[in-house]
Amino acid sequence: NRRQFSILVFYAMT
Amino acid sequence: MLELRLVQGSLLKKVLEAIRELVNDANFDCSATGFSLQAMDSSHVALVALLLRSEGFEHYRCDRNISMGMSLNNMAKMLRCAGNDDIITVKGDDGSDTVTFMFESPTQDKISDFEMKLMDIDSEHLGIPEAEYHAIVRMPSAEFARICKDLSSIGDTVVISVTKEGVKFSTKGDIGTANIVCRQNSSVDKPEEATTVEMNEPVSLTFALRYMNSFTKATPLSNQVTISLSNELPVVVEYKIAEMGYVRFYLAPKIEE
Repeated sequence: NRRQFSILVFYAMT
Repeated sequence: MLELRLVQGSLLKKVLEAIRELVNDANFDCSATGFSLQAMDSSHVALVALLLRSEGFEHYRCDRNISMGMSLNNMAKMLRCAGNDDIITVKGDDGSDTVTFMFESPTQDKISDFEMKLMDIDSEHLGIPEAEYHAIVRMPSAEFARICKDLSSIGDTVVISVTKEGVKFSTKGDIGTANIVCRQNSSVDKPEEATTVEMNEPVSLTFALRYMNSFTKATPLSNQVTISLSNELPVVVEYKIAEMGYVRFYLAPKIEE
């Protein structure tokens, strides 16, 4: 099963 | 004081239509560089980044950096009142809670202004590092839109795989499976009809088709779309806006647990 990742996992908040 | 005059006003209309399905409210940032926006969809799966460079405007005045929170649906309602050939000017004053859109017909015989209320939007700005992508696919934007639409009638997700042979879009659903392979054809006469694949490493990634279909609302902005992929990273789907900038959509992949 594949899980939908959040974009927040990949990019840091500035 | 902010005053941006865009002779090709239809570009702004198309930009709004491209992003308003994904994002409801967003802050438009204005600086010496240009008019930009970064916003995530409500479920934080996709992100849109827009840049319209200041050089692309006939007149661009932005005395200091400002951020204007707008409802994209309301903005689209106002911009739909502009003719496709109209010149659009965006005006704002420091500290004002409104923005004005002025539309001028090409013959200057009709001039309209629409004042829209701004909103306070708490938005999270993300830092997106420059990345070397494993594969970059360039293809006609209409072809990409067609593929996303066709596959979404069969499945909910698309697997995008890039090999030396080309790019493959696959899906499966209750009724069966589908695979569409696009090969390089850079020898075609018209550059806008070319498909090119630059590959450093083979890539295979799974994405929700619902978002991909939403990105294809940007198709009227550009004849070509660029899809940049790296294993286990968000895909970047970019539509260039003629000589002005771009709309980029970032979509987080579905990853095996």
